[in-house]
Amino acid sequence: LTFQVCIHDFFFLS
Amino acid sequence: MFELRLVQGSLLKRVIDAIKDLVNDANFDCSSTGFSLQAMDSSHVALVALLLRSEGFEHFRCDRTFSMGMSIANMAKMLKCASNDDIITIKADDGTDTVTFMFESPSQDKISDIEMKLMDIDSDHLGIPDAEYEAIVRMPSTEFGSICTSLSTIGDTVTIAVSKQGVTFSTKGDIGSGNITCRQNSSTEKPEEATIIEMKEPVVLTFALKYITTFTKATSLSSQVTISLSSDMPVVVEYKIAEMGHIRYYLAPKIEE
Repeated sequence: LTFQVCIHDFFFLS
Repeated sequence: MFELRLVQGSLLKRVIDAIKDLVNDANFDCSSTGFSLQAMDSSHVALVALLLRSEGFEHFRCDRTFSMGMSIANMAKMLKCASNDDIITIKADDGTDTVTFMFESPSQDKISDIEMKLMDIDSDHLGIPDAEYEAIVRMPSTEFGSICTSLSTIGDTVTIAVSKQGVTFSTKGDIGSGNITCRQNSSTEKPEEATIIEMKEPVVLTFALKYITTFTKATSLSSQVTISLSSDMPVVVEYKIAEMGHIRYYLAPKIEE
């Protein structure tokens, strides 16, 4: 089973 | 005062077509560097980054850095008023809440002036760290597009595996499964038909096909697509826009529980 990761988990707020 | 003129107006139409299925509203950032955009899809799984450098325009004037919030769907509607061979000028003045698009036919016998309302958009700007990717695949963009379309008729996800043997795109669904392997092919006389794989480490990543298929709407912008992959990192799918910049899509992977 796979789950979808959010893009926020990789890129930081600037 | 902001004004840009693009002789190849169809390019802007194609750029908007390439993002309109992914993003509803976005801030276009205008600066002396150029016209750019960074936006996420509504579920925050994918991100699109567009850059059109000022040097690529026939005329580019931007007195101060600012953002224009626009509905991409409305922008696409406005651009439908432009013919493919029209010259497009975009103008905005300080303090106004509208943007003007002017479409000129090449023979100057038809000029359309279209005004569109701007929006206030509260959007997060994400910092994208520079990364060294474990595997980079360059391949014809039409080939990549047809692979994604074919696989999406079978399954909902695509697993991209890069090895010494090549790059394999595979999917599995209720009706069965499929996989398509592309091998390195740099011997072709036409560089746009080449498939080139740079690999430091073998990589296997799984992504939602509905997003990847949306990215391939940019196919007409570039004959080649670059797919950059690293384990447990978002994939970058990049289409270069000749002499102007690029459109880059980032997509977070699906991870096994």
